[in-house]
Amino acid sequence: SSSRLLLFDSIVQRFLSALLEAGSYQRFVQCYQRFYKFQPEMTQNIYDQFVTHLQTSIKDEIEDIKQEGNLEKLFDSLDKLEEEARERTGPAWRPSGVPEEDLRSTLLPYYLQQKEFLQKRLQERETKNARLAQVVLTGREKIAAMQQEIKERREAWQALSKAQMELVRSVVE
Amino acid sequence: SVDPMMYEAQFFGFTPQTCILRIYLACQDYLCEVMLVVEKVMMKKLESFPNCDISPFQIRESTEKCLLFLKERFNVLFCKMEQMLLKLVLSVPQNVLLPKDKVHEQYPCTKEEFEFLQKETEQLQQRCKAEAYAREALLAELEEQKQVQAELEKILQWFDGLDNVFREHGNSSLKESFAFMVQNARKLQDVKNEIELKSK
Amino acid sequence: LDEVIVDTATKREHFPRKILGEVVKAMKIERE
Repeated sequence: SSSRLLLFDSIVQRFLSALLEAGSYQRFVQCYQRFYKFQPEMTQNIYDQFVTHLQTSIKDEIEDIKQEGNLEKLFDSLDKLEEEARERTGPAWRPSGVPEEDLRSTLLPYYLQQKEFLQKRLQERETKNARLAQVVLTGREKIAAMQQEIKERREAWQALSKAQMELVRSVVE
Repeated sequence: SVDPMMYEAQFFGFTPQTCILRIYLACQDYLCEVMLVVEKVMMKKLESFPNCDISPFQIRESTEKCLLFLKERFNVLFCKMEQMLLKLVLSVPQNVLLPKDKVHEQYPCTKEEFEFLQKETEQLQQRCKAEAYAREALLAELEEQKQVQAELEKILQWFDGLDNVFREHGNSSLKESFAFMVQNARKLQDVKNEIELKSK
Repeated sequence: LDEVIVDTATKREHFPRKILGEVVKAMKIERE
């Protein structure tokens, strides 16, 4: 349960310790038998420096790699994600390997939004158009009424002019 | 079969194996480097003892022997470290979902559902467009109605004007004045006929 | 293999957002 960073450091440390345990002074002396017989103190000194140098170099390198890979921050956030996911027992979603399949969920919320927007917009439009259509119908009725009135008045005039014609004819006769 | 650890690569931005390899190569390089330094120091030391019976070749032999042994141990130990790092540190646990993938949990959807939604959206778009066109048509007709009504209004005013002409001359309406005229005409006819009769 | 893995992972990281940007842009234009 300890943090990844701690784990990472302790695993590397254990590796180093085990490596130096394997490369013990006995082993070192065993390899440099002649030199050891010739210069035992020197050999101890060289070995100590060997150990120090190796440890320091590897530790520095590990620090560089941590910096380079931004590992500290990444480990922290992965710890947090793991903490958040504690309740979830089953395996979480993973990319299916089919891009368009995985893309669907990314796009879905926006399609839902678009659908909602369009539904709202359509409803507004339909309501407005219904009102407008009503105005148009009223206008049509009004025009029909005006046309009807014009027709009646025109017919009245025509009737009169017809009667007038007859009158004139009868007077002339 | 290599586990590509894709999800980890998505999280870290590099594959865990790369990270491990980076550590491996660095550690290995340092091991070799330090061994060479040890050898160099010993060689240098021996130079100040010319009559020493240890040859550089023997030192080199010892170095190789030591390095060989350390490398073997190094590889065994590094293998263990690699497994632990890959398992405990550099892996995204199965039940963990990366933040940007949360959308996959919130909006799981099958191909059919997605296509259905796309079709619905498409249809809604068409209907919106249809309503927009209808609106244009209605507005155009309203415009047209305005003009037609204006024309009809003019005609009616014209008729009103005619009626007013009669009203101005004391007649209530054209019809009446016409009937009155017809009456007068008839009277004239009767008078004329009477006159003719008497004159005969 | 490593490059392919990183390349694929990078695409998985960036392309959905990129495509989403285009889709949202298209939707906005549709709305207009």
